[in-house]
Amino acid sequence: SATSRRKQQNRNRSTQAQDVSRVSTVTDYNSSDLKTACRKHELYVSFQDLGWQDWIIAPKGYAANYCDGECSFPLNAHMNATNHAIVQTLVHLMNPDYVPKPCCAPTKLNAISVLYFDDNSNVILKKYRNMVVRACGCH
Amino acid sequence: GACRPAEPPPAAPGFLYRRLKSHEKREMQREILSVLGLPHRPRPPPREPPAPPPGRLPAAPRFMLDLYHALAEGAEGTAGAETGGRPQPPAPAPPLPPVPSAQDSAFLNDADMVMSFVNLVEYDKEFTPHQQHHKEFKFNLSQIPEGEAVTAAEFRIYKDCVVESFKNQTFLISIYQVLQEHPNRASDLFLLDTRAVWASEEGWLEFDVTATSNMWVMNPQHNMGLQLSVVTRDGFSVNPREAGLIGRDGPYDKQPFMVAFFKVSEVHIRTTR
Repeated sequence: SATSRRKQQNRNRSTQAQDVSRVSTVTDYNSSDLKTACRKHELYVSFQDLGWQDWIIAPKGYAANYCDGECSFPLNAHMNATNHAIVQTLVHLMNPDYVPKPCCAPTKLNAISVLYFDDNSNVILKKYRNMVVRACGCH
Repeated sequence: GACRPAEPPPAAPGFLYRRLKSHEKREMQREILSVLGLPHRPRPPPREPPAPPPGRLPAAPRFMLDLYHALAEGAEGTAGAETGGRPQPPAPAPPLPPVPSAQDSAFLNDADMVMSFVNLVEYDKEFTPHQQHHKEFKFNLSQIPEGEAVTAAEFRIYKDCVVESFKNQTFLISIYQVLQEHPNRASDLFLLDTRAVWASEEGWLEFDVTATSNMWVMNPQHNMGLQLSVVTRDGFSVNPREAGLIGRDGPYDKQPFMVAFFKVSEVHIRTTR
């Protein structure tokens, strides 16, 4: 019945909460976690180093950046974790073999413009959306 | 390789920075080309002599570079790329638009892609009683990616000051779309735009060719180019070169070109690789 199911759910929730609290004491947040936590890393893509100066007029390259790091419990505020990432973490803690952790991925992306020659010496100025990682977070 | 950290290697445990092997570099080039939506690396033909001095670009790439800088300034929140302050032509000539104009900036803000086209054909017809002096221009608009629609297009040509031979003279410069070419008589033309300019004027002239460009993108087989003619107020035909209009044989930074602003009209779905 609905009543018994609700009771059962409450009992489950209580068990899960205990599990989570037990894990949280095991994985206390410390400085080593901070180093491996999900964050933005700087990476410069150089068109010049690719030998493309003859057709790319500008820019010489761009800071593309990338996201890397752990999305482990507890998801601290600086990780820009989505609400669902928190749920994902909890489910992962309950079933670590079957459910993956949240992913460290871009949360804010910026555009760049590229100016280049085509095969016919015409010049193209094109905006490319979502090319530069501005912020990373757990999803 | 092509990718390197913007600063000394950041604290990324377990992440090794190394120089890419040649096949890895090729793979990376392929991936970045794919990100840029290009099927292959463009190979523009080497520029014909006289080549511009190193570090200086011909008219069209220079114009596009100005647009690029305007876009970059806009992205950084430092608006006001087109605030005037450029030198005005000498009196009594009315001012000519600078490069790029405020109107170009407006088009630019709305555009997903801007493209300049080099003039492929230009030759002066012999003057006969039945045929006026004129210049012809042709631009290849057949390679536009699918889903891109022209929002604005301009034909740009530079005019030098010719005050010695045509003192106090006014020219009417007309630009036509060529509808049909005939072997033994003048082509069928459609008037697109006319500008009245003083002989003493100097600078870039812009002609609106938006509707024609749209038609050429959709029907490349109908692209028979543009024709330009110059007449005096009295209706006498003038050789465009004598009126100060710079053609293909002129200085590299004053050669005519066409520029078109595009906006994506369809949602692009990246194909499976």
